[in-house]
Amino acid sequence: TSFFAKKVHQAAQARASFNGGGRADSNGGSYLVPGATVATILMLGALHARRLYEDKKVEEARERGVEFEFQPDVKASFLRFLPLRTISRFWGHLTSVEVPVWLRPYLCRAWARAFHSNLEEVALPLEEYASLQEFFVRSLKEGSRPIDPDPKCLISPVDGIVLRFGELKSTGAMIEQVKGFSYSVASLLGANSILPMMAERTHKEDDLIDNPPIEQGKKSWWRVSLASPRVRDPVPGCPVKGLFYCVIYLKPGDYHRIHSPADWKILGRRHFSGRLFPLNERATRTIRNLYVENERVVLEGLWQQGFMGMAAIGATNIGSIELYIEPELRTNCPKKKLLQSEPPEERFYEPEGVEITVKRGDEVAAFNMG
Amino acid sequence: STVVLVFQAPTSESSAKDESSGFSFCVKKGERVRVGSALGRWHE
Repeated sequence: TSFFAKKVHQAAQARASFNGGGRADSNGGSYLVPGATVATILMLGALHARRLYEDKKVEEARERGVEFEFQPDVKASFLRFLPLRTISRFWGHLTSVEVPVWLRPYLCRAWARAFHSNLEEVALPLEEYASLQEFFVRSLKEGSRPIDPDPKCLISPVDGIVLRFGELKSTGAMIEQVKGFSYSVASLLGANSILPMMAERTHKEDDLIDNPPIEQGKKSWWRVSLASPRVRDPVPGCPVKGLFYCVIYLKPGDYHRIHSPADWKILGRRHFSGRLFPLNERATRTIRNLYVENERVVLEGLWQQGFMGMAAIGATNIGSIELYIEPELRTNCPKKKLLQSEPPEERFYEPEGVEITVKRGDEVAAFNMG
Repeated sequence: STVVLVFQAPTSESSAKDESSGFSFCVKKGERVRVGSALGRWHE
């Protein structure tokens, strides 16, 4: 701040001496502009400090085992009226602008400093990242992420913080967003998920063995209503025994590529072009159905233990999801319809003879900026 | 951004009362994980 203040003062002095006559007027104007600049810088600094303080409080509370409760508020409701998709796309355009080579290391270091990224594991020299967007979806140096050698373990597909995990037992297979509010797995994965549920267990298991999800896929568009996901519960009943879930949150500074958690056969994907609410700690406490309403790509398939589904959920700043196994898929596209809740767009790989098998640790997708 | 994994895994038979069998998570809530680190293991 003192550096900026000094520079601003020097600029003001230079302007005053340039103006020569009319000393009184120029003095007033020159103090007004640096004053506003300093005030803006101070305000941004204060906001950043408050954010750090709140993050620390949240971290401490979580360490003490405090469960956050759902508390809808007016600010969160206001988000529904904001053009978050447009903001996200604009942010994407802004961060994809190529910056001069000399400026690139400063930009990357500033981002890393603000969001705690580890620059030592970045694959390329910082000068080679032409834009902030390129740096954001950076790859890592070989060997930076060793894969657990135990064949009887499921590995993490991303870098992040484990928010929730457990076994799905209750009716409707509900995942708790925060204490006091849950959403159903069927709403998250989609109406035509091959998710095995108790009510249809025999039928579903036969399907998995003989003729998996393809027949169900044909009726996809008709079964989905235009209602919001919160009122749609397409697969009632209990999940079969041994159905687990794990929710992992990625901070802006984290490595943003998604890897395969196991050896599995991906049968299809489903793209929900929903909203783009932020996904931070506060948003999970204040926005209902956050994970069910946001834009997401769901991959479904089979692994050695049965069903496997992975949902990559976008947010305002990270709106688009890129699939390496299907590069032509476009997400975070401009909305052409007014309805927020459109049926998901589905593609099943197997019927087209392009069954996709991925190995544990293989890169399958990435979150892009905007 | 967030990733949600939903998967089937072996469970311990309640009649056997053998806690060492079946799938169990080896992470805690709020813990930082990295690509490739184990989320959970199963025993048969």
